[in-house]
Amino acid sequence: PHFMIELPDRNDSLCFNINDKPGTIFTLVRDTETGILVNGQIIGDKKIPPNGRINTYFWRFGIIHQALGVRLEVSTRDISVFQDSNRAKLLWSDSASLKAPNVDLVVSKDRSLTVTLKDSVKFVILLHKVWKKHPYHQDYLGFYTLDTHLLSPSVHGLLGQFYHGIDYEVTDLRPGEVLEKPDATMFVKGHQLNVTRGWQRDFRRDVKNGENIPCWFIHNNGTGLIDGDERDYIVSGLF
Amino acid sequence: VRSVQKRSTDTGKVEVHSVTVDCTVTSRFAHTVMTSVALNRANTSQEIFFDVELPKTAFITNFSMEIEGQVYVGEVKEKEKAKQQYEKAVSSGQTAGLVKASGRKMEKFSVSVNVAASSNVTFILTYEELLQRKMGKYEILTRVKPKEPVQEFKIVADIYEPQGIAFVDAHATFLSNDLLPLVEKTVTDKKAHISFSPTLEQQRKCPGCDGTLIDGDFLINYDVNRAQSLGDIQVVNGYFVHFFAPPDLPRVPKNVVFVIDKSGSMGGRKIAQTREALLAILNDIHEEDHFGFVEFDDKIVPWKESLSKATTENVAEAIAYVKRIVDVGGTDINAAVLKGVDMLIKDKQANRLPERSVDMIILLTDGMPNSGESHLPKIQENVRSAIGGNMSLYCLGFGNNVDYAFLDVMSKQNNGVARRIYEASDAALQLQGFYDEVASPLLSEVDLRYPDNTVEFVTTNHFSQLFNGSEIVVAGRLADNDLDNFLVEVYGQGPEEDFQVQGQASAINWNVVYPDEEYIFGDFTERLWAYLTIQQLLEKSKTGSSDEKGNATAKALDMSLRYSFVTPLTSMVVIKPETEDSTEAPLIANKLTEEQRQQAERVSYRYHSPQQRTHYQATPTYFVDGD
Repeated sequence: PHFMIELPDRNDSLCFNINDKPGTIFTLVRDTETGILVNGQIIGDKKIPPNGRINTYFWRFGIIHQALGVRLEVSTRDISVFQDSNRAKLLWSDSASLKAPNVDLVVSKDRSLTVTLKDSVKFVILLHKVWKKHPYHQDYLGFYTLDTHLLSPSVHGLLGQFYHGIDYEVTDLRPGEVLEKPDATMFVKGHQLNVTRGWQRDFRRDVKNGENIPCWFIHNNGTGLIDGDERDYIVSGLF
Repeated sequence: VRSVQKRSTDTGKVEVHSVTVDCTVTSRFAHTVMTSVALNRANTSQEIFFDVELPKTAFITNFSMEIEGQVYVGEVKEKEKAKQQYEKAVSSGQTAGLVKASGRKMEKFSVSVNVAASSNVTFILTYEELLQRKMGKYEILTRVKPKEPVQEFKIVADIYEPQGIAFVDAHATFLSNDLLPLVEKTVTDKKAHISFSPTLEQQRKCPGCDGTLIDGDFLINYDVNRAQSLGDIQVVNGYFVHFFAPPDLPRVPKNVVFVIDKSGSMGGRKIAQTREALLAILNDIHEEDHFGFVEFDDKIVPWKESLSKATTENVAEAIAYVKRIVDVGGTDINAAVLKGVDMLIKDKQANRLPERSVDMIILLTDGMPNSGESHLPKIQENVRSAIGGNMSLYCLGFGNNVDYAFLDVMSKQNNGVARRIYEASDAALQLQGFYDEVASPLLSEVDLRYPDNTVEFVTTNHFSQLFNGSEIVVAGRLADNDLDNFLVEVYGQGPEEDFQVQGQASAINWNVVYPDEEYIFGDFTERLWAYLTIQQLLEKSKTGSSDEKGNATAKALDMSLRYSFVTPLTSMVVIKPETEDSTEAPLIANKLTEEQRQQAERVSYRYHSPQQRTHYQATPTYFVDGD
């Protein structure tokens, strides 16, 4: 999966990929103060593509808001909501909305799920439907955080650590391996990194084709940009 | 004073009886008491908040609460000891009293206490500060934000200045034409009395409305008469204080190099504000001054290799240059500052600058050196060694992520100060304001001398510069308590000749100067001395050698405890009364350092209300997806 940190104040974006063995579960957001946790599990392609590169994608997210007593499990198959002892199940094949005391869900048929957790966070999960008979690829999900301002300063995770904003500088622009993707040196979190100007796709407006967003790509699973390395974010269960 | 308020609006009623701010200033030393009385009218106990803001430069000296006739008084303790109680309170989920950052000038003190049904609570907070003279005036700032009209609302200030009061202005950001006449001001030769006390109805936004007009800053500005070139020396109860700001001194020409960070991280508002401020500064620059620019990212590019005299032509050329500064690249602070130092030294050696002039470097940066030398202590060492005590370095740090501690230490090591520039709309004004403060040096290498055998524990008495509109303050203890006359000398370098005055200081008889005042507030000269000594020790604890740092910290702690000042080394602990079935939990009042404030502001950005968020045009998005 590709991670994107959009920084409108600087009119710039940072991006990186995180890949690991299919089945691995990563923590995307962990806010111990507000009790919010978002974990995601990746899958791979159905079989190794001819180019030999194993691509991974998120196919399942587990979301908990402890204080509100809300738990969500969103997969490419369906959406389950648990609040206290109640459970509701929604299907991607229906347009639906659910208004519970602490959580609002809006499903746009076969396309997106918008989740608003009361006084805390708002996010959208996009469903990417792939042709069922595609020889390699399968359905996957995207996770977009829209409003994070009520999360606590201690929020962390692969996405959460950037909710505080990030300071960086890019210098020494030079030709890269690909003509239209120049390399540069980035100074961030005390590291000096070689980065490449590229783009990644934001699918919110156009779930099929996406929209190219120019960004500074940080190589090697975001090493130097993320705190620690990607293995530090691996957890054993979805909740 | 944000006064008292309920945690929840649906439960019982809290009636605020009174909010009073009582400030007494004696020879620039301000002693302020904020009192708030509230009644829990509900039929159950409930938590009542006391939320006030006080100037960053002030030290809390007391906090107490009176509930049902029982008074709970604060005690100043060493921070580490207080922390143990504090952590216990936090771990058990209690609200501890906290001091938080609140903008440029103020910090917030906030506590809450559980009050039984139909009971009164009185909160009393006392703080003290030495008012600093800036741009020719002292300022007493009181921030008032009661939620609702208050039965008795009063701001009173009494100013006692034995030198005589030159002027007093009182105004508030919330004053309407109706409220303006309520500000009462009585000024006699050596005393001023200001009061503002609107009735319940006068506080209302409209007849019968709940809202209050009283919301903002109440400001009192004043200055004292200055007749003596020696300054004013006051001897009271065995302590002396010397205020030095002689009138009618010509300004000394200055040679200033602006070292401007134009790296990528300065992009957007920061660089725009830098350009804006530099343009304003250039429009005001004195013609006898010399100036230069060194702009830097990972490359160092001086505007010109030498400083230029501020002639009309040169200033016009500089304005065009400043307009072209754009952000790009990394950050090499070390080489940039050294280049500025080198330019000043070479120009001085080549006699291109006036012999009697003041040299200064103003560094504008958001920090984070990442090119060339990037080890911060090494940069400090290089800069200190290059400057060699021969010029002043002022650092202006942009944004919340600037490493302020690094800039602060580096400036203080080189006879300057650091200032944070907050990225609000008026950042350019902040920059200009800072420049205006240092724009007109009057004297350099100022020495205030007192007879060695008659004084002890004297605060810093050498100053590299005296600026127009500011004031030098030195205080100390008299070795002989009965001494009421001693010789004082002041030396300095003026633009044409050396400044040299001497005179005799004598004790003031307060009963003669203020015959009608039975009591002002006791030992203020001693407390002024203690305040100043602690401030200087705290600075030394950051900039000195490791031995000096340890000694300075120990002394500052000892004095903070002795004089009951809440400084960054101490905390005030109040044992907070709790409900019958819970244990006592302490309230803690702390003092933030500038770094801690900065940290708190980074965090508080995240707690803007949704309404405030709507001011931001673009919201960052963080996402993960697949291709």
